[in-house]
Amino acid sequence: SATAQVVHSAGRRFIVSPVPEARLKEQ
Amino acid sequence: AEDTGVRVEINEEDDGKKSSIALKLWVEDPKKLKGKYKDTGAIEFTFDLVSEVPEVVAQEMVESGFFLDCDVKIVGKSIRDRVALIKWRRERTVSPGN
Repeated sequence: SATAQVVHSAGRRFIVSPVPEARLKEQ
Repeated sequence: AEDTGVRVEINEEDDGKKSSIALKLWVEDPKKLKGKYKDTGAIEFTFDLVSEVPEVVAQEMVESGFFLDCDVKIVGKSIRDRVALIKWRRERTVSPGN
């Protein structure tokens, strides 16, 4: 899977997922 | 809001009531960051509009290895701008009877 989960020591959960292509700024 | 190169969007439908809301943050323009950015993708997290401070969440992202310390302000500002917009929209959509 392309998603990953990072839990900060303070307890906050960060979930990493792919950035949709359409949402990337045009270069 | 100012184009910081870091984009923050709501990651769920805002019902205008609950204080905790899902947000999604990603880097649109790495050149606007001071430090070297690892392309990790979008970061999904929840934020409490009432009790949390954007800069604290930005610091947690730094400590989790998503950003370098030199970019904590720009990440914090990006979150703060989005949070301000969410609060502004909520204030405008509150019906007079509430």
